[in-house]
Amino acid sequence: MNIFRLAGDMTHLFSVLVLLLKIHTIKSCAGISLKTQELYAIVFATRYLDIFTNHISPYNTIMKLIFLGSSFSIVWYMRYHKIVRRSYDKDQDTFRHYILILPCLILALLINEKFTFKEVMWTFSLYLEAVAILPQLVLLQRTRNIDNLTGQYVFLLGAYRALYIVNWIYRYFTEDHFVHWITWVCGLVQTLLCADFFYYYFQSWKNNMKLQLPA
Amino acid sequence: PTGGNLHDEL
Repeated sequence: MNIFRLAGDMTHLFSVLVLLLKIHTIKSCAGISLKTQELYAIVFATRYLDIFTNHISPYNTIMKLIFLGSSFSIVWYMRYHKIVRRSYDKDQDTFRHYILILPCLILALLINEKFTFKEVMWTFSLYLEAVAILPQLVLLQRTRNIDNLTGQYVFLLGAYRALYIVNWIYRYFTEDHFVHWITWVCGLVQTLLCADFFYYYFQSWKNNMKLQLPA
Repeated sequence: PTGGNLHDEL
């Protein structure tokens, strides 16, 4: 494993921890899109179907368990926890996320590496992950005033995917391993979706001002 | 050496 992959995994892990911290300690999920969180739960559930059959390393298995456990518990908190759910911006979080699922599924059935159940599900999870941030970005745009933890969450999530791209480039040159073009396209789309947010995030950081997105 | 996805990433 190279440093970029590790850094990518760590930013991904931190993004989840930041979110859990916000939910756990402040008992608030204000500014967080439940739609996006539900999509991530689906992403991990469909991607890690091989968790018990395809053993890579203890590291991989543990991380998979963390991502599965955290994504489902975040959804649970936002839906059912009697204090946390009150802070959920339900009226603002109106992106119809199910309309993302069907096109991703059809695309995975048409464009995949191998037409097997596990492989199609894996590809579906890649397509879905690429667009899963959309409801969150729409919610940020609507609420405009973004608290620190929410801003950091989205930033870390974007950084994770950007670092994975560097990791693929690195692996391409150092190992014979090359990532399938499907993965490349999804990773690029996902990172580009966050690029606009990155711009405003760095602006606010540079000027030491509260993060605000333009109307 | 692989032409495809090793699925060794998260």
